[in-house]
Order: sequence, then structure tokens, then C-alpha cells
Amino acid sequence: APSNPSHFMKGAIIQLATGELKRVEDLQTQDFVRSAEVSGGLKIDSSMVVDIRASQQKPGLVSLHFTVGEQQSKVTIDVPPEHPFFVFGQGWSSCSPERTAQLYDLACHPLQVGDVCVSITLQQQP
Amino acid sequence: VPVFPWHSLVPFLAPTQSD
Repeated sequence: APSNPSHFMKGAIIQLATGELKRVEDLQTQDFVRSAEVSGGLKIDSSMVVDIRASQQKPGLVSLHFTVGEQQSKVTIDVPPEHPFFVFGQGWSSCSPERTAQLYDLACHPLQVGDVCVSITLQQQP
Repeated sequence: VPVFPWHSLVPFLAPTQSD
């Protein structure tokens, strides 16, 4: 579908906060961690997947339930099943690796309950 | 060739403030 964001396409060029350029498929956990460190204002959170189910409101989408950060805040987002998430120590993962491969040519692991995803939030000012 | 910022790849999950 033409509405899919193309930054997940295999080969897409991603600029890290350090200025370094990498292909999306070559990104490592440390690239996100380092980028957040130097970006100022952004912070990496660990968001654990606690539930995956079909969206009640939006047919065709998947509701992903996370507990986010040290506060273990509960956050739910609805995404297409092919949407990739970056899992700590594992890399790109999605609810449907087959669809991700079809749409983006990006290799993904299956996203599962218990996976800890990279997410960002605003740095809290002390 | 378009260049995308790193933060566009990961979700912004803002915890809801409770207080």
C-alpha cells in the first residue's frame, strides 16, 4: 500500500543523532541508545509487550499493550500487523514477519509477549 | 535519496501523568 511509511523499507537510510548514516536493517540496539544520549530531550524507554490482540476499534489492526519505563505505565497502541518494532538484543520484530517482508523486504523476528521494545519519551527535567 | 531520522523508527510512548 502506498501509505506505508518508507523508512522501514530495507535499504532506507537512517540518520543517527551522532550524524552517522546507517541502513535500517543494520541498526543495533546501541545505535538507539547512543542517539538518545546525544540528542538531548529524548530518552529511551524499555517497553515490554504484555498483550497482543486484534484491535476492537480498528479492524485489521493489532492492539499492542506495553508496560513502559521504570513507572511500568500501561500504554496501548493500534498498529498494522506488519509494523516493525526494535526489540532489545534481538532487532526488528513484528506481529507478522511475513507481511513485513512482503511490504518492506525487512527481515523480522515474530513479536511476542515478553519482548522488550525500544521506545522513546521526553527526558524529564529534574 | 531520502534520509530518515532515527527517532521516526521507534514509537513515542508517553506514559500518562497520574498526578
